[in-house]
Amino acid sequence: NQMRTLQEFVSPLRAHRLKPIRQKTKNAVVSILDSEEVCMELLKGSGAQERVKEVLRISSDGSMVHIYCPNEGRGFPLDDRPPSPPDDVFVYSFDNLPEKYWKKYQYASKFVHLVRSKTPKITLYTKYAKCMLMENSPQADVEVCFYDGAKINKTSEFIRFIEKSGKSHTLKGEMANGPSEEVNSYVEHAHEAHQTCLDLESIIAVQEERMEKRMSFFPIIIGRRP
Amino acid sequence: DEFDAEAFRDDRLEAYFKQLVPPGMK
Repeated sequence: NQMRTLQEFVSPLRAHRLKPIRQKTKNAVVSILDSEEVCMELLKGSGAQERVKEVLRISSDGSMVHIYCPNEGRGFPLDDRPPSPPDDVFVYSFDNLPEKYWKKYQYASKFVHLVRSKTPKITLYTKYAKCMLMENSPQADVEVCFYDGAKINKTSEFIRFIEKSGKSHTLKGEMANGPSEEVNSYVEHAHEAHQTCLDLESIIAVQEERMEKRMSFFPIIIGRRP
Repeated sequence: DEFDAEAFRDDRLEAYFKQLVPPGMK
């Protein structure tokens, strides 16, 4: 019998370049910190009794997980930031994270993926539109806002064209044909702008690698609206 | 709980996403 691995469920998350956010759900608070670490505070109780019982702190490249129970297991009142770690912290790597934490890691990873899909990495102004390639590579989402008010959203699975009027058409697949020549011309421009963004991403990434001192050139804005 | 992207997105998160987008430069 082969041992299951976390890798079967999720890849290591990546939170580089993501803006800080702290978002509360029913049972947890998920944060992207200034340090680009991802923090999950698991909550117990409700209202005034709500307390942070366990904290998972994941490194920005998803490779390390620090886990602790604040206040010696008694929990900590919910605050505007994660409770500080105590002296005894469990440290795991992605590869040896105990199975009982896998779902929590996956939850954090899906949250980070959502934020990446909404965070522009490259913004390109063309003659007709503002095109944004998002951070959720590989196969990152693209948003193309035409100056005349139309809009296209591209994901790995579909293309959604929203007319100036607000009416929307969903086309499945990269080469799908729209309902009219006019729609197809918008889609074609979106494809061209998308490809330009991908080419720029490669070129800039190569230059980033060459730098002796690690720094990121992203997010980057190219051109301006005519 | 399973992560539900749609349920997760409230007004606060939408406002965060909005301010990530570079403004249209005139």
